[in-house]
Amino acid sequence: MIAMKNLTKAYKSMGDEVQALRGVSLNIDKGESVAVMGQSGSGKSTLLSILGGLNPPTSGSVEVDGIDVYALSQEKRADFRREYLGFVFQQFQLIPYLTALENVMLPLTTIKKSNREKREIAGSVLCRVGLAGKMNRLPNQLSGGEQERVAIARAIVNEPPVLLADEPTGSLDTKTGDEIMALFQRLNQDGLTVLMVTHNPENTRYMSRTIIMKDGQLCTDKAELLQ
Amino acid sequence: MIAMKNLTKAYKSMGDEVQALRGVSLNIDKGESVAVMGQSGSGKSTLLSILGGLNPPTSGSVEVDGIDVYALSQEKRADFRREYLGFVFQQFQLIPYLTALENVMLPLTTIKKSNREKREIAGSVLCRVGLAGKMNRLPNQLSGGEQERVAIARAIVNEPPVLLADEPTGSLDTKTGDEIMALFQRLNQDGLTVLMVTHNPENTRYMSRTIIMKDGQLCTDKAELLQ
Ligand SMILES: Nc1ncnc2c1ncn2[C@@H]1O[C@H](COP(=O)(O)OP(=O)(O)OP(=O)(O)O)[C@@H](O)[C@H]1O
Ligand SMILES: Nc1ncnc2c1ncn2[C@@H]1O[C@H](COP(=O)(O)OP(=O)(O)OP(=O)(O)O)[C@@H](O)[C@H]1O
Ligand SMILES: [Mg+2]
Ligand SMILES: [Mg+2]
Repeated sequence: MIAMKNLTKAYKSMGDEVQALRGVSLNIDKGESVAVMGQSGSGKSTLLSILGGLNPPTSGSVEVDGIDVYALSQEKRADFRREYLGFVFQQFQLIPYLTALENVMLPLTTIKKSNREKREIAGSVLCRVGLAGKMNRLPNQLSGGEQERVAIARAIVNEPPVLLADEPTGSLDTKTGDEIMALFQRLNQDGLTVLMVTHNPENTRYMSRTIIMKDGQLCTDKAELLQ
Repeated sequence: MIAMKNLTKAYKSMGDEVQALRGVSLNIDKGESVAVMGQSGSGKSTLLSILGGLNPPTSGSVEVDGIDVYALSQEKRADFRREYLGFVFQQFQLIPYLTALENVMLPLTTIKKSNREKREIAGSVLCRVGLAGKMNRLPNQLSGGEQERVAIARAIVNEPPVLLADEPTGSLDTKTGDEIMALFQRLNQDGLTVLMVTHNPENTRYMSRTIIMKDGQLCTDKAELLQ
């Protein structure tokens, strides 16, 4: 489903070059759920944003369902993202002047359904993440973990084939976090392919595979893997 | 050191009223380090922001070192915050157009030292949190966990007597998170009073006491406390 070949990414920052990814190759089959772990700064968010068509690699390629993501034009890449990907960002990226419900309705804009139907779909996903009474609030009227759950609802509302999630339980208490992981597991059993960055080793038991990043590369050090 | 009496907080949100805190009383002695846990939405950030002089309670009072925080004028309250508190926000709140170093220098503005001395102080704190090579970057040129560590550095740079931290290791991998907790523990041993919201039970072993919030109140349910 997803094929990454020799991905590198260098960020230029004041005359200095940061090698965020130093050659990453990885294949993910349809229906897999992969946890990505690794130290702060090891390149996890960079990997996810490249996979999500949001960040062109310095070299290497990404294919999703046979589509060479960075061979597409900017507009075609936006269409591709809308059709294939749900994305939970590390800092949520909610639109501050839209309510929770309106934020979750955003991915439904190109779908041929009535506004009322879209509100019902978005509303039911918000219920699934435990935000039933809070749909009409603005992001700054919600707690950190509530904002995170709005971001999760938005990522899954149009049932994309692939979910890319950057620490989706980082702001949640254990109980609420487990509920979200159980939800992801159910969606995965229904066919959703999941790639999820997480710092919480407890989350890996909901996933079919765990990979570890270290200094911009996939870590194949057995000792590290067993830690 | 810190005395909270009967704190309540109601947020008005479209004709609806949200009871975020329903009567919280708590005393914290100088030199204690208290972990605050509880479900998403239970009122932890609200409690911290009220304690930090940033959010007037609907009723009740907060005394820090004998000072009635909300009896002060807005300006005196700003002085009080600068002098007494280090605050790590749940969403970091870094100034986007200032570098990591400049962000960390902000609490030093009222201190009578040369600019060069202030840069050295801020620089050494950034080293302590592992960001030695990254001081001149802007926040958007840093990873999530690196931004979090800039926020932590900024909160401790002028050695305040009280540190209020809202999930300061939420975006960090286990190893980096443990380094930060060990740093807080050392600062606590040197006299820093700490109140820290955390979702990670692992962090409580670095703290002298753990309290649990539930639906806007302190939970005294033995079953919950032993979970
Ligand atoms: N400005 C606001 N207007 C209305 N309700 C609010 C506002 N800010 C917070 N709330 C509500 O107050 C309650 C407590 O929020 P708070 O941010 O203190 O929770 P929290 O314990 O920090 O949660 P989390 O673990 O998710 O960060 C929540 O139900 C939240 O929805
Ligand atoms: N725009 C940028 N300019 C310069 N360097 C950057 C930029 N964005 C990220 N970096 C650097 O690239 C490296 C990888 O960053 P990335 O955000 O992928 O890490 P991460 O594994 O997600 O970390 P975390 O767990 O802290 O979120 C880091 O060293 C970071 O400082
Ligand atoms: Mg990241
Ligand atoms: Mg909070």
